[in-house]
Amino acid sequence: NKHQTTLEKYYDGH
Amino acid sequence: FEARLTQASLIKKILEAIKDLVTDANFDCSPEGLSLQAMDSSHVSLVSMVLHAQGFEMFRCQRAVSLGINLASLTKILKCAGNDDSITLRADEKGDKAEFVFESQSQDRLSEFELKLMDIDSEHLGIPDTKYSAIVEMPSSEYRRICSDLGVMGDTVRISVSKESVKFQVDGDIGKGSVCLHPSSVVDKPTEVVKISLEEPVDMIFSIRYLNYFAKAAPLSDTVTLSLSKDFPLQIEFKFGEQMGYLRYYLAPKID
Repeated sequence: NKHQTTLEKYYDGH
Repeated sequence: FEARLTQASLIKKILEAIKDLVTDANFDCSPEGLSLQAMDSSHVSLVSMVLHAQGFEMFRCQRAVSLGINLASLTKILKCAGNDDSITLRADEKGDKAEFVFESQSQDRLSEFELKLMDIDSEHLGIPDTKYSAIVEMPSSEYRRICSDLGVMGDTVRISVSKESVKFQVDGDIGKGSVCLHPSSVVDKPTEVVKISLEEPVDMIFSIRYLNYFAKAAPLSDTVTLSLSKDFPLQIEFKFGEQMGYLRYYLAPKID
């Protein structure tokens, strides 16, 4: 089963 | 800060395209232009809008200022602007209110509104320039139709891009379906073209609900560009014309 990831997994916050 | 756009319709369309995804956002004014970056509440998707200073009829910004705006309130004010009105936006350094002036083309009707601003502590994500494995350009009306058609069948869509085609597949409770587009061989109208640039084939799964939110930007541009890389957020771009700017959406994929 696929689960929904969030964007923080891919991009750095600043 | 003071800026004037000839057509209020552009701002109205931008707002329509983001207000269901984001409730409050900072409009960042700088000498380069007006920009906005905001995530939806679940941090699954992000909207990034840029209006370049040169796209405005007049643009003056001495010092960078962020205007924290509730988008539902802004929608109420923009409802009072005619599509062909010019729109002037003003804010001082205190940044506690913004002024909107709408003027009809014939200049015989002028309306002024003041909007209270809010302090929005928003998280900014750094989105680097990315080399995507697959880039698909297609008519935005076609994108909207596919998302709306497949959205009634299920919650997720599998997007598969090869050199020969881009395929959108849905697998839901009542059954399954797919739409497959091939790159255009005959170019009649540039806005009806399907183009695929491929480094390597991509096959990924996304939430249709978000793709449908993004389709609200279709009135902003005749074409839309989908950029994909394996296990990486999808980028969907609507350009307002070469000089004006763009509205981009990012959507995190569904993965194992």
